Amino acid sequence: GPVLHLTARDEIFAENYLKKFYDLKDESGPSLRRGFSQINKKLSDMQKFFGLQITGTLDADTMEMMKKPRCGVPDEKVSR
Amino acid sequence: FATFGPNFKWQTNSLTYRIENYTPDMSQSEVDDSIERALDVWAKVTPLRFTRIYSGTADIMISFGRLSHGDFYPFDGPDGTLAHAFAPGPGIGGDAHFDDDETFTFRSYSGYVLFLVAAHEFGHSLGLTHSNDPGALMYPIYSYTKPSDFRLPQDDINGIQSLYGPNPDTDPDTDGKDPEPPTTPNACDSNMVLDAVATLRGEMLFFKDRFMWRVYPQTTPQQTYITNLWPNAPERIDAAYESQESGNVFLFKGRQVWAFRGYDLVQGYPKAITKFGLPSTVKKIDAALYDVESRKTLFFVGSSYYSYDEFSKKMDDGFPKSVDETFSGLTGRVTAAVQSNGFTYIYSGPYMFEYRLSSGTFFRLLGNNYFLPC
Repeated sequence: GPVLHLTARDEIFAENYLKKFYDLKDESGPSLRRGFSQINKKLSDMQKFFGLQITGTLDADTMEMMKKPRCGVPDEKVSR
Repeated sequence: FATFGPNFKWQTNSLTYRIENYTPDMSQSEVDDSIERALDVWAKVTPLRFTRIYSGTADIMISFGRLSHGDFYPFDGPDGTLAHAFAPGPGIGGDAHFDDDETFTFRSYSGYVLFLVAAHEFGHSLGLTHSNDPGALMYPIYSYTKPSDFRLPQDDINGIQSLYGPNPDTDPDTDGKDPEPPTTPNACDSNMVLDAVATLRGEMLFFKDRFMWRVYPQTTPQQTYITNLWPNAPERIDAAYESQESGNVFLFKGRQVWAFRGYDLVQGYPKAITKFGLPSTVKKIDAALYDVESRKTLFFVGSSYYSYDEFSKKMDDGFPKSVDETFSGLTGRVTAAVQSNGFTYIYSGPYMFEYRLSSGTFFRLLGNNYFLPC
């Protein structure tokens, strides 16, 4: 997808989004920038759900989708 | 569609709801009406029946709150999360919470229509989780629809009826007269006949019913409502093209044309299609195509086509011509048209004919999926 110039704020926003809607566990360790595998997995889950290109990394389309107004219930199986 | 699972459904069809407080954005009667109609969306297609109570604990407790509001899921201020609801069950089960940092509205485009948000949340209150069908009510992203135009999509009907079955009380007189529930066009349907195809600054746009797919080179097509990009745009359009002269995208429906520059409707539109010099006898156009080389726009009407000079803004003399005079082998009705990489693509039904316009040479017969991957 289109290249995204990640800011620290974007990283925090995206991690919070994945925690809220894709059950990303709160772990210390590498941030988005270093592509920690757990985060790649959750990003891929989200991209798959929304029919985005499944890159496992935070691109502009994924960021744009994260910023859309939405329901607060987690997506897919996570909500159970 | 998706559900919380077979254990997360109400064991009775008679449910109670209570509106605990109100948002200052709307009158109480507007809130009452929005909530009632949102529950009715689900009652219409199931045996479920909802009774309002004004005190005590109801199955579905409805409240407006901000930030931390008494459960473990604080809201986040304006935009972002609009509301949430809990799966069927005792206590907080079934309850719906609305973020009062949002601006809720009765029907207008500015703000979030409470009826739409509530109908979605009550889907959760009854046992549905999110659908990944972008046309479904249970899709997690908010999309504006005029409340009077709202009809529960087939995907949501399938979901809720998988839990509770159909409405046993459908009236035989009106049964079957209700308009078909809307379905979401599927790019994998090889028989799909697109309404229109256009470019938009390097993207390709494929229109069908209320939806469009946006395709960037080497990316996955994004399916969305047309009104998500252009809120004033018509649905089920007849034709579309991007003028490289003006940079506008024109959408056609019936005798009208809408012009968009970026996300905005150009001042003074919609206009009549006669503005291009088309005769007043033309009720609609079937397809439109901007030719980069000649800077002409071709309008296809039935088995004929007109040529419009974008530079002089006049219809060219000697038209209409018969389509098969220029496009050899094209006998069916033209349903869409677009240019890409110097080639001209004329859609007729689910097929796409590839031509070199300057020579009229026909190259290949292709399918929809040539540009719009499944």
